[in-house]
Amino acid sequence: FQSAAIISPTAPKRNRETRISHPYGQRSSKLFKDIIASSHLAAGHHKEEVSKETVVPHEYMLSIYRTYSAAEKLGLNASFFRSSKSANTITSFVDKGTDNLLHSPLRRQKYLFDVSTLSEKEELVGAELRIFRKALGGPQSAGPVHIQLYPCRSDTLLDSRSLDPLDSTKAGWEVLDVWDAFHAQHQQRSQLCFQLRATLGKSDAEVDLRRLGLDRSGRGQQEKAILVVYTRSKKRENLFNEMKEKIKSRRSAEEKPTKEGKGEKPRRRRR
Amino acid sequence: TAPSNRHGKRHGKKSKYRCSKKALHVNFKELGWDDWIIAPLGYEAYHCEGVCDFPLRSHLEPTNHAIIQTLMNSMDPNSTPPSCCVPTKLSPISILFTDSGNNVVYKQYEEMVVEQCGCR
Repeated sequence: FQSAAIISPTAPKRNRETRISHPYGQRSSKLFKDIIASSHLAAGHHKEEVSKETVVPHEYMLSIYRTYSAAEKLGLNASFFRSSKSANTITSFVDKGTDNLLHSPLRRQKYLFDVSTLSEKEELVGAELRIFRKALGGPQSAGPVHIQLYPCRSDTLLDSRSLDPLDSTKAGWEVLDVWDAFHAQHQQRSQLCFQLRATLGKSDAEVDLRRLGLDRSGRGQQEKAILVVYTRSKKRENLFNEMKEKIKSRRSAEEKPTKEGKGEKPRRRRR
Repeated sequence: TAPSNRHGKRHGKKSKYRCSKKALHVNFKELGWDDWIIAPLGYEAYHCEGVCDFPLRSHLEPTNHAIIQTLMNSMDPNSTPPSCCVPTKLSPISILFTDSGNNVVYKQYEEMVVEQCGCR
């Protein structure tokens, strides 16, 4: 068994021993070798170069994890929870959209999500857009306000909510069902775009979204809108799928030429 | 037969190593997976270890094939190896991780924890 990893001389001895004495030998698949190599790369100094980008998990995802893992310890199957929509995978995508500051008042907002990592092999069982609404000093409108969500390239209403004027005094999350958007864009769902607007009462008069605490300026990571997608594996999933994807993304990161190129040579791999 | 101990019970070396569930703590950091697994940091996976020798205990839930193989092994160890001590019941765990697009994903992975070992 020959690993593709360059083991750092400072790497723990334990790792080197594991590499040498691994029982799977030459019969192991290429993927398995890659996983072992990847583990050793990560254990060594190379990891610092590859995983510089730190992801801050959204509090909502942490709470999902906490709830379902606690249920699991009690012997309950998380997929039976109504909130999980019988999914065994829940993926969160952080909004990449920005408000156009030139537009004042802010009549419409676009929420953009890169969903290219969603697997076609998984059955989609639900999707919701969670938008954070900041607290404002006092009621900003005389009557109830209706917020409506549409796909960016369609006039088909996805979901709507009524907001009481008093709602604007306290912060909170608005949850909108966007499952239909996935059905509509089933063929090419690498990017999803939603458009939000708000109208006063039953009129068509659009309300400034800033007055509802929906503007995106100065928001922290935890306050960004997220698209939460619930999927169910059609067949038994294993950790190799995730490792395979990680290895691919690591490789593509390694293959990207450095922008500065200040005499840096690409890291050589020993086979 | 194994020699009797002072309590009159047969307590041979083999009975000590009969197929059973043993501790196996998995630390994702030691595996180098902490760069994509957010939580948990590790978990108790357990593993199965020990011999499946004649006579097989019922709690090991042997398959009919394992019973035959064990019997054959007891009659002639050179002709047939003993049956294997393997996980017969596993349970899932929840994992929170980042995918290749740096999106945070919750996933329930099946068959991560050994609940029961048996002879197969």
